[in-house]
Amino acid sequence: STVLEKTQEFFQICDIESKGFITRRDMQRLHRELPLSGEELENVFDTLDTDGNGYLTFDEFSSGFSEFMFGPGVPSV
Amino acid sequence: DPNMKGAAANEGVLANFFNSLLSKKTGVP
Repeated sequence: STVLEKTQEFFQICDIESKGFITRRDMQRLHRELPLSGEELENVFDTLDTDGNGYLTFDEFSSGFSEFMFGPGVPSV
Repeated sequence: DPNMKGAAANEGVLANFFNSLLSKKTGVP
């Protein structure tokens, strides 16, 4: 549940307006908060947006986070 | 394989991203 809480926290950091999803623009705005360039953040967005619809849902975000925490092939939190 | 290289690069970026988020939240109760 700690991982789930972290995931929710991180999702809220990215989803500045609490829309329930993250757009490419939301992700790019994080370059002010995080030591990553706009291009790197776009890469992150593209990697996490597995269906490529331009919206990053909590499910997509959490499965990306699970892969980071536990390695590929692990079911999402 | 260029695709494999791309995937590996993205993994690094993803790790960077989540590590940054993790360190950003350090100290928050």
